[in-house]
Amino acid sequence: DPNMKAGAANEGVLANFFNSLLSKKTGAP
Amino acid sequence: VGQNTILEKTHEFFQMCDIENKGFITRRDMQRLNGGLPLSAEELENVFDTLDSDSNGYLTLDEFSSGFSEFLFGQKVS
Repeated sequence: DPNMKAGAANEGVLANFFNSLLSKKTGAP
Repeated sequence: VGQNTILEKTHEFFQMCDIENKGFITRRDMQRLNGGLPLSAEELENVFDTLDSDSNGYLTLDEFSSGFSEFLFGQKVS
């Protein structure tokens, strides 16, 4: 189902985004 | 992780995106993060579109917070 794929991709990009903010904040490499 | 810590982090991250301190995040604000985060401009636009639940072109703290809690807990908590 293309909608399922789009949802999973969005979740992945959101996770990537918030993980990047977390590591930027903690100064982790 | 306590509720206060999550609220604090949500505000911190929101302000990292809303660098002009307008109280909302625009698509342009997200694109500006391209240099500072390991995400492409397209991915950042995708994040913006995913978080902008009412598709009005502005990300409120509430929309941002819903996205963050979905990332943390797998469900939206406004």
